Amino acid sequence: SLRCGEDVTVCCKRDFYIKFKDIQWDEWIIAPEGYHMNYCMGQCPQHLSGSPGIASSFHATVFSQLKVNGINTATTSCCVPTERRPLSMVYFNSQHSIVKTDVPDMIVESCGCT
Amino acid sequence: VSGSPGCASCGLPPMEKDAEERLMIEIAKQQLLEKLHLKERPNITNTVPRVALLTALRKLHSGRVRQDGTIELENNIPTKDQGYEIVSFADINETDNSDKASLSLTFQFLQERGQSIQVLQSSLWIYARSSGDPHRDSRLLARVFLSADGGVSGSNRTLLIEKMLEVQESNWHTFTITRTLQAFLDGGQHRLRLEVSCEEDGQNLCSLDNSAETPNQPFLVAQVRLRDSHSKHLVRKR
Repeated sequence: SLRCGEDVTVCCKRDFYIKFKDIQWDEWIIAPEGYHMNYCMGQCPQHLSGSPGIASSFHATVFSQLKVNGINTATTSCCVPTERRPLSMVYFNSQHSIVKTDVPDMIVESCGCT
Repeated sequence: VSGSPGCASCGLPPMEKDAEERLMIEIAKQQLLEKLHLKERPNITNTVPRVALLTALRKLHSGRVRQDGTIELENNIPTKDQGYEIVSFADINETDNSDKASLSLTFQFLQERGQSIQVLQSSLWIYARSSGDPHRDSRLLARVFLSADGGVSGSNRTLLIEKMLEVQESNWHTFTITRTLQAFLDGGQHRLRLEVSCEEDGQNLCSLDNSAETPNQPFLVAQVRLRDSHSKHLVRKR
């Protein structure tokens, strides 16, 4: 999907990386060094709904059929994550113990219009 | 689509860059704490020596340690319900080494109310030194006891495991304590006291060498998951 830039107003992915050291969270988060807190933003005009990275769902299929047949609907289309990946973390949860866990769906990989 | 200024999705007027960045960082912090089921970030003062930490992580294949000491995690595909791997180091202050015959370890747990933990697997990792005498039998009988909290080392204890160790060379050894830990957590206690005896001719080959920075600090590993779906807090182990 598109990466957001200065002149992009349609549905795109904005990269946003936080280094834990910059917010003093590296004292208790052992790994990773930071977090890609990407997010989706932008318009989903009619001709874009259902693409790119189609939010694969029955809703999108029905919506496409309506569009193909020129049936104008009042429904709006939204810019949402269409692909996400887990964030593996190791952190101190107290003085003498650490926790390793994989948090699902934490990092947005791509965006698309519903 | 006309290039409307400000937020392309919601039309809000553009924020001043720094203010937007600060807002995004606050949102990220909240999201991370919520996903880790933490009310606030843990306040860590004196942590476990990094060398002991890196040893434990290497043992768990939790990641590769780069030259500069930072850790690169393998991205495992998370199980359907978020599982946790907890590594707990014995509270060295509580670990009295006075009794040469056995090593007494205290692990502290603080369980959040209203939650119950299922222990999928748990092991105690102990480093046993070699006897150093090539002519001696290279096997050694090790015993792990559960001792009553507050009891004096050596008294009022229950044998959990007996295991022959190969001590031709110094090495790590694991002892499975899944059922013990599950019973302990279900009992809502706070301190798990274990004693490890690897005695040979009056000396304990599993004792800690006194340096606080030893990479061979004993630790306990537990794969756990929350049983209750509604309870939002992970057991906080101290």
